[in-house]
Amino acid sequence: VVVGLAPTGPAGPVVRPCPGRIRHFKI
Amino acid sequence: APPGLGLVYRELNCDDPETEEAAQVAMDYVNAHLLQGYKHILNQIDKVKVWPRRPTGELFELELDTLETICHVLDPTPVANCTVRQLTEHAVEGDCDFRLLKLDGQFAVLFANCDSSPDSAEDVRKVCPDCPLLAPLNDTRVVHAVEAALAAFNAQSNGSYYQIVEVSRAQLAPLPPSTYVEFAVAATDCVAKEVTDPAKCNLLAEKQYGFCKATLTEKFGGEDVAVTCTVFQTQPVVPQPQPDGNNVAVPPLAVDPAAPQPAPANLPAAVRVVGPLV
Repeated sequence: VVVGLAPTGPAGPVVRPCPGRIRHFKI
Repeated sequence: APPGLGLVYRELNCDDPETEEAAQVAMDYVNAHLLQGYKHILNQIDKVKVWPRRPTGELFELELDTLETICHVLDPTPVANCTVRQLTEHAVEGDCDFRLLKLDGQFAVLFANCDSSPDSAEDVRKVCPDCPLLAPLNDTRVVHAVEAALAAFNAQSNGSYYQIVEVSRAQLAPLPPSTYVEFAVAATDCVAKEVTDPAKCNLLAEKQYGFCKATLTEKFGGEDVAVTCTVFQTQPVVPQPQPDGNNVAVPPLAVDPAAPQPAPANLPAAVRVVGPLV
């Protein structure tokens, strides 16, 4: 029996709930 | 309250349509209650927390970043049509905290507090090394430019004498030595061509505001003044504010919805712009 970690694929895009999108420009 | 109940907030995405709806209500509230400076527009939703509210409803805690537009608060142009002040003009940002109650699908602002601050000189220099920075509004050159521009405007006016309401922004440029100013004005009961003592002139009951942009350029042996004013449609007469000590010429930026509001007569309501006059 071989015990090990399951292979992991490329991580998907991380969704950051906040802060939200910048509508104009950041100061 | 039983432990662990009712103390958990709902984490909402900052770009969730429900968050954006709350943010829009908050921004409309701010722009409707600003009595000086320029309208602000939403730039970024920083944080949102949604708390359950007993017996019904939800409490939204919002942190918003805003940007100054080029529309003065007395300008009836809808803020959606207002251009954001660009970095090269020395942009100004706002940092706002709100609490809104959502009941039956409707938002109501319970608390609002905004602080505004100009972009740093270093940041302006990065994008435009030669752009003039914002100048203090009490700088003697600024005060002089506003007075000269208003005098020039009144000298050309065939109607009312206009008084200064507020100096909104100013910039000093070295070459050629010049002062750029923006200021708000209001019509008085005096006739411009006949004024001898402006101190005796009174603002009209039916307020008529205007917004002026002027440049005073120093030159050998004198100065040139160029001024353009846009006069807005008259504001309807509304009841005066309550004598609660809140009727100050320069209102605070913090807005408490529970407190009586300052003079609503100073708020814009019209949607038609008349002008520019000069």
